[in-house]
Amino acid sequence: MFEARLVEGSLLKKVMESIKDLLNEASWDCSGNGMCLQAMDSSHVALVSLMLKSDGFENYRCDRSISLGINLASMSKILKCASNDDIITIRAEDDADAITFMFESPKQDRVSDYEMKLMNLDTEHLGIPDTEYACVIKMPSGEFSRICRDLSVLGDSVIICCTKDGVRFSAKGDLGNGNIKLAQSANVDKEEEAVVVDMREAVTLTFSLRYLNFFTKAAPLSSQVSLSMSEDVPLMVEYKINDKEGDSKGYVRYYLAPKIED
Amino acid sequence: MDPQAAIDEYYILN
Repeated sequence: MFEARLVEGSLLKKVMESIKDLLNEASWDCSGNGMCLQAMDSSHVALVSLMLKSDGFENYRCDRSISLGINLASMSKILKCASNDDIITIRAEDDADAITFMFESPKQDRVSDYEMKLMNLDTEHLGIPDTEYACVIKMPSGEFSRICRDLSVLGDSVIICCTKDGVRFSAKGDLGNGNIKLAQSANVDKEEEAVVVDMREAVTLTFSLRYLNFFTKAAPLSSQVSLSMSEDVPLMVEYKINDKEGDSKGYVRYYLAPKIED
Repeated sequence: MDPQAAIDEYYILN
């Protein structure tokens, strides 16, 4: 049997919002370590890899590893029936063909449960090698969302140029062109507001803004986002999921293949 | 518009 109880139910609601526009269906791979999900978007341009660690749940029981095939649009609709301050419990029997979601109000005076059919999905997974990236940019997640939104008015691609001085985002199109330069933060008193560039070597790559704007749907999960880049490998955009003490409860990682320069 | 690469050109199926 699989059963996981999440006191901060809003976290699962935010995770669903961060993937439902990019993925149609995916399998939650549940094991003793936690709940993982990995899937490509339908055009195989982007890959999502997320994890909710077992110790982020108040109760977590996984008698044996189980893969739950889910239609994400349906799961998202059901999670919209949960209030932000509800406790959410996910349950599935080992040989289940359905998954149950239970939403409890904080005062336990309102309990609702929803059962959803599971799908048989072939769980093909891509091997994502550990990569020493040439550049890792840490910045406020709201700032990254704004840059992707603003530059989208100019064109469908963004050139991200990372040097030791900082990072520049550029876009051009029929309307004109635009550049946004972020300097490294000098004094890092408030970490979540800092821009930190860890550069081994300078990198310049071009990416689709359409996909980056899908990724920024994860911004409510974390005040910070990290962009990891190396020449000729996909960009990794990571939103870490930490608890109030800053301990890791998981992450949402997006991988995006670069555009190929003419 | 620059042509877009696919992610599974970089990461192989397990």
